[in-house]
Amino acid sequence: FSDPASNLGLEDIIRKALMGNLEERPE
Amino acid sequence: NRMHLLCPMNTSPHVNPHKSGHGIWEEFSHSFTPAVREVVEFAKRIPGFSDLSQHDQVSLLKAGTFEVLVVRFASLFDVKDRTVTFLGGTKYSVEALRAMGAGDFLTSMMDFSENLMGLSLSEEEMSLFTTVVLISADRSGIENVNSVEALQETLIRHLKGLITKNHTNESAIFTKLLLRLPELRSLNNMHSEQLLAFKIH
Repeated sequence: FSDPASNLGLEDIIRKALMGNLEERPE
Repeated sequence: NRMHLLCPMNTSPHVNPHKSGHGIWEEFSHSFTPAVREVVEFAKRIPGFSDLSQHDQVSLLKAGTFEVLVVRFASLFDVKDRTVTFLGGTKYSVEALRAMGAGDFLTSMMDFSENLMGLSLSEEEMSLFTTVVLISADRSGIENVNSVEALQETLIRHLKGLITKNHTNESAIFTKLLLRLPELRSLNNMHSEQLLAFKIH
C-alpha cells in the first residue's frame, strides 16, 4: 500500500481531469 | 463488519451493512470525485502549472490532493461547536463520531482546522496558500525538481507579499501559515493509514 493514490483510483480521476485540459487546449 | 466511513467527503458516516466493500467504495468514490476534479481544475489555473511535465503534474496532484482538500474543507470541522459536517449536509458531533470509532485522526483534523481558521485568511490568501500546499518540490516521483522548485519559490514569494501587505501588524502570520505545511504532511500520513485500515476491513 505504498501508493494510496493509485490504489484508490485517485490517479485515474486526476489523469482524466488533466487529459480533458489537454484535449481542450487549442493547437 | 465496519459500519461507518468517517470521512466528511462521504455523504454520511453510515454505510449500508448489506453492501459489499466494493459497493461501499464505489459510493464513497462517487461522493469525493467532484472535489478531486475541482482540485485538478484549481491546479490548472495556477500560473506555470501547465508548463510542468504531465508526469510532474500528476505526481504533485497524487501527493497533494488530500492536503488541498483538507485546506478547502477545513471549515467542515467546527471546533467551536465540536461538529463535523459531511458532504450530505448533516452535522455530527465529535462525541458521536468518537462513538462510531473516530480516534486521534479526528483530533488532529480538528486541531488543524482550529489553527488554520484561526488565522482568518481572506479567500485570496487561502487560495494562494493552497497553491503552496500543492506545488511542493519534495513530493515523491518528481522528475524535474528544479522546475517545480522555481514555481514553488515564486508562489511562496507571492504568498509572503500578500500576507505582509494585508497583515501589517501581524508579522507572525506568514510563519504560522508555513507551520501548517508539516501539519498537513502529518495528516496526509495519518490519512493513508486510515485508508489502509479501510482496505483491510
